[in-house]
Amino acid sequence: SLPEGEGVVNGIEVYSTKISCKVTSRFAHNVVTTRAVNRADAAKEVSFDVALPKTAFITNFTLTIDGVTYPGNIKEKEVAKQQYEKAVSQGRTAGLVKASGRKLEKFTVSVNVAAGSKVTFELTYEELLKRRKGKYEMYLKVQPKQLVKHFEVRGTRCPVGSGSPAGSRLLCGVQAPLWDPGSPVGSRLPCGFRLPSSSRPVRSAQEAEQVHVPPRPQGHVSFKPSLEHQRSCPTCADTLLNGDFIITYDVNRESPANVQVVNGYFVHFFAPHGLPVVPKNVVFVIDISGSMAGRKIEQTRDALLKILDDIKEEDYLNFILFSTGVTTWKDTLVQATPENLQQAREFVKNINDEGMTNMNGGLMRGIGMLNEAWDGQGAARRSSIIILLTDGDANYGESRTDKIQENVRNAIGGKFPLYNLGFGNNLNYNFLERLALENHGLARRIYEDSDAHLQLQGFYEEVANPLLMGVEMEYPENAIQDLTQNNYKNFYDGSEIVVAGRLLDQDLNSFKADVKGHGAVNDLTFTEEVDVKELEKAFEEQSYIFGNYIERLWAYLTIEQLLDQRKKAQGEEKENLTAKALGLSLKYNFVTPLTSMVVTKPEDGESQTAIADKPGEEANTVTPSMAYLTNYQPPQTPYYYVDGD
Amino acid sequence: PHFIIQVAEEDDAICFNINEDPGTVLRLIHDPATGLTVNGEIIGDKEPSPDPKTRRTYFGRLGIANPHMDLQIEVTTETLSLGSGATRSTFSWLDTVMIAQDGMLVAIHRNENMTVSFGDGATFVIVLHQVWKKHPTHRDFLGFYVVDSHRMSAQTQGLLGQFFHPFDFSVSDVHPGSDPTKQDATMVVKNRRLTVTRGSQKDYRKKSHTGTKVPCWFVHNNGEGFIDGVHTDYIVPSLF
Repeated sequence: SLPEGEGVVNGIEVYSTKISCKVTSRFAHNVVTTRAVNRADAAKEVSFDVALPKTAFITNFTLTIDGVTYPGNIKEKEVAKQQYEKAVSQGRTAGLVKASGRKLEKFTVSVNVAAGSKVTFELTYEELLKRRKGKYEMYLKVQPKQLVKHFEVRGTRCPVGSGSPAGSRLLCGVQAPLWDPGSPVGSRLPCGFRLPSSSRPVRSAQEAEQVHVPPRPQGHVSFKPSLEHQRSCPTCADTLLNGDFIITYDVNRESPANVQVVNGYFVHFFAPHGLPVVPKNVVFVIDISGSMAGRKIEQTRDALLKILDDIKEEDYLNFILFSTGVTTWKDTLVQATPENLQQAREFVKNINDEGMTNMNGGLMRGIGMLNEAWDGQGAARRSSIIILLTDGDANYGESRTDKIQENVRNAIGGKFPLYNLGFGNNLNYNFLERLALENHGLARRIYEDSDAHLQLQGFYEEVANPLLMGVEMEYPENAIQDLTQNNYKNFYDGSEIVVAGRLLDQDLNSFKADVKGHGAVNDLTFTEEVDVKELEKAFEEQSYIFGNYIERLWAYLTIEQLLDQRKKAQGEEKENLTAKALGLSLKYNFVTPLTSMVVTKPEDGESQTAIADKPGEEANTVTPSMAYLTNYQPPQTPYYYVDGD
Repeated sequence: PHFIIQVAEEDDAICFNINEDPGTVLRLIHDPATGLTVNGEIIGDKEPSPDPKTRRTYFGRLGIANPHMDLQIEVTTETLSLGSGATRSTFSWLDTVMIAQDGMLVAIHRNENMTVSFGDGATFVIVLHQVWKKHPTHRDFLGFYVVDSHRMSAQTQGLLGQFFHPFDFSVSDVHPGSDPTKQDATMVVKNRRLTVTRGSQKDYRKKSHTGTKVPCWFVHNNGEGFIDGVHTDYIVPSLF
């Protein structure tokens, strides 16, 4: 215990916070545990506040008060909502799960703790880490509100990479927390760090001691600051811990594909390298309406200029600008010769905002141009990509979203992907997402910030290097079921395709997994002979792997894809997809936009309820949260409650 | 490296060694009509024997070029790469992959072999011979086999290419040689009389680890008398 001012704030001492992150291959399993005690003479409220990645699903939440554990139960959202509304009607304030910043959601729960009582919060969430630009990233926000006696973040990565199950090597790095305002943001250390043993606070990331994670069998990254290290000054009671804990790694990839099988479920990771880049036809459809005025148009120009520096000579491109009208740089796609690129730069420098938003007109012109090139180039091996950037809703020309969707769908005809970049908050992002998903692309938010040009450029880099087109993952039909998405328009360098499924026959000895695709100069078929028994035996010997992680990975991926399909579906199809996603969410205890997790504790003859929930994309962005907040509120009817949206 | 020339008409085989320094590139096949060329670079053991007579050499790098297709294939004991114009695809011996391109088919079988077929008239197999990584002296090497050459022109040359055309040989006067376990004989081939020794070499196409024994008549002194010219005539400056 600590005296008042020494880690005790308003009578509440948070004596332990542990964040345990376990990455098995690409599947992350995180447990956040906080223990607190009420040292005051009266009941106090304790809030547990965690920021978790938007792409994660909460899988468990428990409260333990005075040794009694109240487990979380997964429920259909509607059912949980009734409990939520009842609580609100009784005048209780509810904690919420809300979008928080670009990458995070905030999970908050409050509990009223009697004098002298202890409380333990334990939140578990899981996430499938996606490979982008050649690396996986596991991200944690570390920002306690007060000094914590035992604070530890422990990252463990289990080497289930590629090639043989035991033979992978993960390369990890940690972005150091910001130890004081003067420390460099985003300083990267090679593999991990630990604070030095001296009592002097660490003043910069460079001062932190580096710890190299051995390549196998497991690697740990531990961050365990003492109270002295947490203090903002030697005599201060407030904490200076405020930063990001990021583990970045890539797997040692001996061959392009890796299949893992455990308990009748398999996952197939595919990321070839060493292939030449497929030349591409790319059309940028840019919104230059009045709302883009000022910084947004400046950042768009900056990003496009930088992108022009990266375009390769074998690529063809064009710019379509839309406001009230539609203007094009060139009448057709032109090759990215040095002369043309110079002209393009001049064109981009002179882009100015004007008028309204004729999104349909801009898209139709861009798609038409790609279609012409598609027809004209015949059998040439070229990848076609259309990138739309807009900051608002269509309000000129065709402005009905369903009609725009129909027009785009018919015009593209499934031939190439459409990527939609939504700039800022004043737009119908759900529409952009539906539009992209319907056309084999994806939507991405561009946050209105000083680095918006880097976000735009970063997205382009992700799709700038297609290595394969028309990728199809094939498995023996009579041996596999419940397959996740297994065909993709393009495979981009630095990314990874993940397909999971179930074996029909648990006693199957082996099966063959083929990946077919069209490269820049040839057609390729990669074959993986999967010896099920040998793989299962190898995994059994690796006791540190949580046994059903492949099954959970399959469930995660399936739910994620069902939710995506649901966004673009209507009527009965949408109902069926919803029912499937809901069924799996309930079965695997995933808090998805369709479910909530409810913790109920009978107290004073009345049920107390806490709910963990997941917001949809429409949830408003709020200021990043403080984690592990404890605060004082006047004693009132106790409650603890969490909900979203 | 060892060379085995199977003579279907005689149901027999002739073999010879070429002893050259590591780094030397030998022309194995060159068809002036199509431009199709196969060259091989010699490597030695990790710890080469000081005595040149007992020195072991192998092929460590092979290059196949087809200028009509603007294609170059380079195979080492680590990687296999296909270059087409300015673009290059690189694979590893850990891949199992089939590559189809303009009438050419390349099939890589993980840690085993690679088959290159040009249409239906020229098919080559490259076999990967792997040794224990920590072996003190030996290292991985490559084997090269011509499975089909019937579309190659009559002008084809090279240490292997010159034998794509039918030729006759006869063996007589079989008698015990200087090594009592082996027999020597007189071979008449290309209007020359050569002293040859009965021995055997291995074909690793089907059984990549153990190989299949191929009895053959061994021609001494770098195939002297059996090959056109002398073996140094087949040394070329580079793989491509």
